Amino acid sequence: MPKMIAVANQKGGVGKTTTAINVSACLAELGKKTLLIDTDPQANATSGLGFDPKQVEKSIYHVIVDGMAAADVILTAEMEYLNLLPANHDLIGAEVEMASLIARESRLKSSLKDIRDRYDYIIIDCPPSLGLLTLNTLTACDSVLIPIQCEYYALEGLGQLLKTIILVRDNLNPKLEIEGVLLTMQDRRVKLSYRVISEVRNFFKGEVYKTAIPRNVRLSEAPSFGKPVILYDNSSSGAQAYRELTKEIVANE
Amino acid sequence: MPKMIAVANQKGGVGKTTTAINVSACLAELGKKTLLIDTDPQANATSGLGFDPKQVEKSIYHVIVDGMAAADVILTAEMEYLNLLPANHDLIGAEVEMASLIARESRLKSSLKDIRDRYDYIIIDCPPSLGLLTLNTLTACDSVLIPIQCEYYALEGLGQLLKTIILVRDNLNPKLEIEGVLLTMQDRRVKLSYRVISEVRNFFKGEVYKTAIPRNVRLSEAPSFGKPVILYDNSSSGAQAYRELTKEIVANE
Ligand SMILES: Nc1ncnc2c1ncn2[C@@H]1O[C@H](COP(=O)(O)OP(=O)(O)OP(=O)(O)O)[C@@H](O)[C@H]1O
Ligand SMILES: Nc1ncnc2c1ncn2[C@@H]1O[C@H](COP(=O)(O)OP(=O)(O)OP(=O)(O)O)[C@@H](O)[C@H]1O
Ligand SMILES: [Mg+2]
Ligand SMILES: [Mg+2]
Repeated sequence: MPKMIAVANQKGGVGKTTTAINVSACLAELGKKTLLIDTDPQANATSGLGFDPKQVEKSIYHVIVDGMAAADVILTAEMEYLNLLPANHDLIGAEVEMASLIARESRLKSSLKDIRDRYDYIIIDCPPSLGLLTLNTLTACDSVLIPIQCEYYALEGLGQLLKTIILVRDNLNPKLEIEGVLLTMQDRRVKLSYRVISEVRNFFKGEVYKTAIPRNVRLSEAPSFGKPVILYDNSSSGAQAYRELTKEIVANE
Repeated sequence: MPKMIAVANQKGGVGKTTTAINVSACLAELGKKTLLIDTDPQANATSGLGFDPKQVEKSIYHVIVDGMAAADVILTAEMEYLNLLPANHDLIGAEVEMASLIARESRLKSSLKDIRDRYDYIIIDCPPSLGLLTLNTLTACDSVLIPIQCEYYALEGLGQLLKTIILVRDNLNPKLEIEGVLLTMQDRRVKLSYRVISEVRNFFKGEVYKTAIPRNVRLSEAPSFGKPVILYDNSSSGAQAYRELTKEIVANE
């Protein structure tokens, strides 16, 4: 049975995709068979691994809306042990199309039944909203990894996210729990960061990872080369932080 | 007749809220009667102006879903000439609730009929998605101001955003046009910025504002004090950039 982790936060631009790609790559580097699933219509996780979403004909859209077999859509990424279930722009209309389907929140969960046991980890990147695509992911997963930017607005939406996790746990997925809370884009020179960090550590207590991800330009450059940061610049602070984080995730098993 | 401008981009964290708040404040400073409307369930524009979304009883949700009069919901902000039509967390369920209503895309437009002529400018902050809330805003507005972060992923979603604008123009709002494209969080030390900037200028040509917004920590600190940056730190590079930008917007009339 694989560990299935959703990377979610409805606040935009907090590092969900960056975390999903780089944790997946670090897991693969450790020899864990890993599937990264992109459920964001922007398809950033797909392009961040070097695939052009416009060239992707069959995507997660065809799996959850049309019922296509996931195995027929999965791509092999550059790294050994890393596969990708890509997104493409067909996904834009998915939430409206799914709204009237039976068991609309569980379509992802049932579509992964045939392939889940081939992997040790399944990591799912979410869009910046709490709509049907994120609900599908929260219903399919064991846990949620929550990236939080060290900025003021980051604190605002946490209450809503926790309410949604509880709603899903009570109605759709009783095993759903918080995998961990990750502080991202930490800039040691910014005073505000420290205020946000201490509030997050008070709010979430032991669920906050010891590893925080520093603001590191290599992390924002890597996707333009279609590579995870450990392949783009192995000695960067971003690569080291994601390796440390991944060790924490594996150790928490 | 006021000028109604949507601030939209489905990519998360690109500076939509920061732009909506600070352009509104700079317009008010120039003596323009300005209404800022927050249509994002995260209610960041509401808290960024110093209002606690949990204390806001009546919000844009009650206006567009329940049909309450906008005039009864509008708040007076700290600055003269600046009003806010706030959001609160009721808005989370709005898109699903509105999906089955008649003329669901035009509810915002019709709810503003009674109050629009009291203002010179109406600025509307959008959530990071292209769902019904953003469609309502694009249907109600004259034009769209598109903030773009100087990062690789910023380019990915532009095609979708333009397609959506064209769809709205063809089916719901024939006058909709691009007000301008704004480069945000520009960091002169980052090489990648220059590549993204030149691609954006090639793609949008004259629609890109001469003013770019630099990465400036004062912009991310200001919302924690509930103030626009011109009230929080008037001499900061962020305050100056938004003043320059607002002059460009007014000059384009
Ligand atoms: N630690 C970091 N240091 C510097 N830049 C970063 C870091 N993490 C992410 N970025 C950059 O910040 C931007 C936002 O990150 P990312 O796209 O991963 O966030 P997201 O939460 O997935 O956004 P969305 O809400 O749009 O899905 C991207 O351009 C990314 O390259
Ligand atoms: N020019 C800037 N310099 C530094 N920080 C900035 C700048 N513009 C915005 N920020 C900060 O970056 C974060 C993202 O900005 P903001 O919330 O305005 O983006 P958004 O597009 O509205 O996000 P969302 O997609 O979640 O609605 C915020 O914490 C904000 O304070
Ligand atoms: Mg993302
Ligand atoms: Mg915003």
